[in-house]
Amino acid sequence: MNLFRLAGDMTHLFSIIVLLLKIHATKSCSGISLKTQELYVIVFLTRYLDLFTRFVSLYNTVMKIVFIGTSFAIVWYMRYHKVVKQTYNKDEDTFKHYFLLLPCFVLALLLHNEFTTMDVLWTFSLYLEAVAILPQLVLLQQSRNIDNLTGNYVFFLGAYRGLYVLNWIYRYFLQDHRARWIPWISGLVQTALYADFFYYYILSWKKHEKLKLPA
Amino acid sequence: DETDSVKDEL
Repeated sequence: MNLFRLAGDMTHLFSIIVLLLKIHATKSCSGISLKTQELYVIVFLTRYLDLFTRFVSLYNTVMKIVFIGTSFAIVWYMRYHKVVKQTYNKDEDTFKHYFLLLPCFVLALLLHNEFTTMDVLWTFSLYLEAVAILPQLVLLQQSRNIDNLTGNYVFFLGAYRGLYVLNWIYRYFLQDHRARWIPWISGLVQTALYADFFYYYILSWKKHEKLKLPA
Repeated sequence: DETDSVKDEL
C-alpha cells in the first residue's frame, strides 16, 4: 500500500468521523443529504461482498466493517433519532436518487470485467459511488447557510477521491503498469464532480467567509 | 485468473 492510498483511506475515514461528530455533538443533520447517505450504504454493501470470503489483511477487514457500520449509523440517526430526524432538510433533499441506481446497474451489466455476481456488483458499486454525492451537492446548493462541519465533510470526501487518483497514478507507473479503466474512469468522474465545490470551498476559506454555493 | 489487486482497495 502506498502513501496516497493510505492518505486517501484516512481522509475518507476522517470525513465520516466529521459527519458523525456533527450529528452526534450538535444533534443536527441539517445540510446533510439522506439520499447520498443511503446510496453509500448500498455502495459499501455491494462492494464488500467478499468481506467474509476473501481475506486481504486485518486493515482491510476492519476498514470495511467500519465503513459499513458507520454508514448504517448515519442513516439510522437521520431516519430514526427523535431529535436528529427533525433537523433533516427533507424538502430540500429533492434529488431522485433511485434514478441513479438503475442506470448504474445497467451500466455494470454492460461494462464489467467478469460476468459474475460478485464482479458485476463490485463494478456497480464503483459506478454508484461516482455519482452518489450528487444529492448532497444539490442540497448544498439549495442551502443558504452551510455550516463548517458540513463543508469540511464534503471537502474531506473530495480529498479522498483526489488521493485515490494519485494512488492509481503511483501504482501504474511505479508498481504494476496495469491499466484499470473501470475504477479509473469512474474515479475521475467522481473527482470531477467535486471541482465546483472545491473552488468555492477554497475561495471562502481564503476570504475567511462562510461557504456559500451559487444557485 | 487471480483477483485483481485493485479490489483490495476500499
